[in-house]
Formats: sequence, structure tokens, C-alpha cells
Amino acid sequence: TNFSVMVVGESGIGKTTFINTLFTTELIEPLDDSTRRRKQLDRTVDINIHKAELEEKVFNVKLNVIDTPGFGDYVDNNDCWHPVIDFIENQYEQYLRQEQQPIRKDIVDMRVHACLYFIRPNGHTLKPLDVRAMKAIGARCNLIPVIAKSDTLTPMDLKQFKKRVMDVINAQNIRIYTPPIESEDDPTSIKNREIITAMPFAIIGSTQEVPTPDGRRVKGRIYPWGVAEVESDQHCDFKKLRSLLIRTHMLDLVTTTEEVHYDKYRSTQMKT
Amino acid sequence: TNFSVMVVGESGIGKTTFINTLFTTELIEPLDDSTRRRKQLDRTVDINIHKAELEEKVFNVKLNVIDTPGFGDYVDNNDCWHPVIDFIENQYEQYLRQEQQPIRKDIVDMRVHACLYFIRPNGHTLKPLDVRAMKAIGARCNLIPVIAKSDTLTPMDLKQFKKRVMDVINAQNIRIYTPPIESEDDPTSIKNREIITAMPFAIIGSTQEVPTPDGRRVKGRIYPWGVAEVESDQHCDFKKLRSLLIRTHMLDLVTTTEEVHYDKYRSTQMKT
Ligand SMILES: Nc1nc2c(ncn2[C@@H]2O[C@H](COP(=O)(O)OP(=O)(O)O)[C@@H](O)[C@H]2O)c(=O)[nH]1
Ligand SMILES: Nc1nc2c(ncn2[C@@H]2O[C@H](COP(=O)(O)OP(=O)(O)O)[C@@H](O)[C@H]2O)c(=O)[nH]1
Repeated sequence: TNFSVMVVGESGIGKTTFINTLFTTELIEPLDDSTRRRKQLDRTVDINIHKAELEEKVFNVKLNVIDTPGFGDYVDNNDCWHPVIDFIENQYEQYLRQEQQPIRKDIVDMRVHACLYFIRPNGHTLKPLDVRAMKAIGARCNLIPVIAKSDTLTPMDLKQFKKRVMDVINAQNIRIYTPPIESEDDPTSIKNREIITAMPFAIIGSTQEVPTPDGRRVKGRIYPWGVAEVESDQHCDFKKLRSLLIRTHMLDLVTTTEEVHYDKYRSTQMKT
Repeated sequence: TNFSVMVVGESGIGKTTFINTLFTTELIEPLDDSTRRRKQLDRTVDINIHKAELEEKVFNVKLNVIDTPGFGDYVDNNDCWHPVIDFIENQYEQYLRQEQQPIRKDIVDMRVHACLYFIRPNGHTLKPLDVRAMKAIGARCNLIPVIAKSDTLTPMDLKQFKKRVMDVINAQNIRIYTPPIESEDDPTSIKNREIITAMPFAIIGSTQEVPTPDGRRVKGRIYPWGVAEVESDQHCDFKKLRSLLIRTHMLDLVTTTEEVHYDKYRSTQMKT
């Protein structure tokens, strides 16, 4: 099975660290300074694909992480989400063509199953760029907004910021991925409702293991005033998001991509 | 005496909080959400002037804080530093005209004595916008770059980031304010050298008083993992910057504005 996750957000927002934290293996190598400076000069948005094999419990998953260097990084960021949109639609196009072949074996499915959009934790509201990009992305694939570097926000700041982000998302009709809720008291539905109320997920990323004041060793960020822990539910929503992506909802993300987003693309193409 | 400080940086970077922390009195009222959203739609960079009387030790200072809402906030931020530059030069122009009057009493001096440029703590390097804006500003007034929300950076991150920022500043010939160093072992020179090595200043802003785990009450940000203190030298450079701005170097900032920056403007104008 192919599972493709796209990460979108400006340089330095923590995408690389998050992906490497999530998959416990260094999937994305950090760029060196001279490469970064060269990227600032070329003013383009690239699409980079990183591949890995995941052995999660009983199934083998071919993981693809799609990175978007250059997104939101320039003085003029007009249309910087177009390469992202084009990539998503190209995967649908390629799948459509393969699907239409008389012989269908060995179809390569590179469709994007989830797009993690990294929001800067500036504490006020979404930027105009975020609104326009998320609107375009959410209309074409499973959009999961995340609040990057949430250790920048105090619990009070975070609560307010999450509310404001959701207000703008709703006011602007931005479509985000929502897990299905079937029945009122199904344990799965309760779990799903917890997930929905936590959105947008506040994340902290770190591949470093550090000692806490009380002697444990955890993945986290060590500050003079304390240790922000990646895997503590009191510190951030990392565990909820990880669980959604690679345990409980991987199948739903793949299914909705096929049955909702790809289907919409396909029927639009067939009409024209 | 008039003392004018300009704060430049994108919305949500912490300018308001910093100014209110610095001057212990709410000089800038935070915008409400609807005003912020309207600002996002108008796509202009404004110049707002906030006035206050400061009673610092033996002298009375008329403080002016100049804010720049809209800077760096749009999808396309081309030339967004132009209103900032225009404002700085307009003050020189107005001073020049008053200076040229036969009767000079009651000259109003609104020249900008220091411009605090807020850098996003993204951990990699300066953004192209930062480079272009700082280059233009530093050529015309005392530019003091600060690393905003430095509680986002671990001590290791911060050390690397400061170095990278200074590397780019030097490579790009961005002129920043440097306190004078007269002699090798003068206690003032030692203090000045400490200040220079701390640049760019890493700041944490907070007007809230919070309890620390060991029972003190401090200005800071209270996280589940600890309290980031504004006035601890182990946590950030706030005290160094405050000392520079309103104690040890206020006079030098005023003098260099007059003798270096304004003088350069004046002689350029007189040639043309
Ligand atoms: N405060 C904070 N910093 C982070 C976090 N994740 C990553 N960083 C730091 O942010 C910087 C940029 O991270 P990186 O993952 O390379 O960002 P990318 O350019 O989006 O891939 C690095 O210095 C990281 O240490 C986080 O959750 N919180
Ligand atoms: N992590 C962190 N957050 C801060 C700091 N200073 C301000 N903030 C938060 O950042 C948000 C925006 O601050 P504000 O001062 O209004 O930013 P402005 O738009 O630049 O004036 C608020 O939620 C503040 O609580 C800081 O030093 N560190």
C-alpha cells in the first residue's frame, strides 16, 4: 500500500523535524545553509518526494512524504500554492489514465492522502496566505491544519488561537478533513469526537531525547525553564495526530481520497 | 526631550507586548479581531504613533513609539518597507526645514532615534524580506535587530541562529547600531562589548506577572513545563536591551541620529 502525506508551510516552521519525529526515522535530511540560501534566490516552489518503508504493526506501508520548499518564503508569495495544487491534481490525472487502461495491474497510486498545512503560531489569526492556500488545497484533498511550534503558545494563548483559526476556517468555508462520526456512544465515535475537538492539532516536534527534571528520558525540547515534551498530552496534540495518521484513520484517509476527492476530479474531467 | 523608537515586524510577532513590557505601562492597545481582519483586507502598511511621558530617573522624556501595522503581512509584500523609509526621511525633512528657519525656538524633533526590527525566530536564517527591509532601514537610522519570541528557541538553537543572523547581516552589508567602544579596559567599554556580543538581542515579552515553581512572582510566560522569565539573563536579553534603550545608550542613540544619519540626509539634500 502507498500512503502519501504532503507537508506544506514556510521554511523554518518545523516540517522536517515533525516528519522525522512522527516516523522515528530520519526521512527528510535537513538542508545545509548554502542550499537554503540558494533556494531563497531562485524564488520557486519545489515538490520533493521522500520515500520510506513503514512497518506499523501488521501491515507494510510504502510511505511517501511530499515536501514543498519555497512555499511562503518570498517577498512576493502570490500564487505560491499553485505548484501544490498542480501536484495534487497531476496525481489524480495519472491515476485516471492508468485506471482507464484495459490492463490495470501494477497501478502506481501516488495520490496525496493527507496534506498537513503548518500554521505559524503567531497568536492572532490566520494570515491571508494561509486562507487562500488552505481553501485551494482543502477543495482537492484531505486537509489537516496543524499549529506548528505550539510550544510558543501558553495554554491560554493556544485555546484562543485554536478557536480563532477554526472561526476563520468556518467563515471562509475552508474544507478540512473530519473523521466520520457514526453513532453517539460507539467507542470509536467518542475517540473521533475527541480528535475533532482537538483540531487544529497543536504540535511540538523533536527527534532529540532529553532528560526531564524528574529523571525520565523523553523526546522534547530542553529550555532553561523546563522540557517541552512531544509525547505529553498536557503539552501538545502530537499523539492524537500520530494516532490519526498512522493508526486509526490511515484507512479512512485513503478511502476518502478515492471516494470523495478523486471521484470529484474524475467526474469533472469526464464532463469536460 | 523627545525620544522616538520605531518597531517594525509582521503582525503577531510580539511588538505590542514588547513595548508594553519595556515601558511598564500599556502604551499600545492590542487590536481587536475585527480591526485585525479589516487590516488584512486593506493591504497597506500604516504608521501609528503612540505617545507617553516617561519619568526615568532624573529626566523627563517624551516617548514616541512608532508602530507599522501591515508590514510583512500580505501574500505579496513587495516594497512593504517603503512607508517605513518614507516616514524616517520625512522626519529628517521636517527637521531640516525647521532648522533652516531664522527663528528656531520650539523645533519639534520627531526623528526616529532607534528602529527595532523584529526577526521571526524560525531557526534557519533571515528571510529575503528581512534582508531587504533591514538594508534600507539601517542605511537611514539606528537599526537594532531583535529576535522576537526567543522562548521558541532552545539555548543551542539560539546560539546558532544569532550567529547565522549576524553572518547574513555582515555578508549583506546591513548597517546595525553598534555602541561606541572607546578604550580597552574602561568599565563602560566592557559593558558595551557585552552588549555587542549579545546582538541580535533575543527577547521575551510579557506584561503578565506569574508565579515561578520556586515561589517568586515574575514577568513571564507560564507554560506547562515551566516559566520563561522576561527579566532573567539566563532566559533572554531583555534586560540588556532595556538598559541600552532607556538607560545607558539613550543619549548615544539621539546623538548618532543627529550627527550621523540626519547629517548624511542633510548633506545629500544640500548637494541636490
Ligand atoms: N519551538 C519549536 N521549534 C521547533 C519545533 N520543531 C522544530 N523546531 C525548530 O525549528 C527550526 C526549523 O525546523 P525544520 O524542521 O528544519 O523546519 P522546516 O524548514 O519547516 O523543515 C529548527 O531549529 C528546529 O529545531 C517545535 O515544535 N517547536
Ligand atoms: N512565545 C512568545 N509569545 C509572545 C511573546 N510576546 C508576545 N507573544 C504572544 O504573541 C501574540 C502576539 O503578540 P503582539 O504583541 O500582539 O504582537 P504584534 O502584532 O506584533 O503587536 C500574543 O498572543 C502574545 O501573547 C514572546 O516573547 N514569546
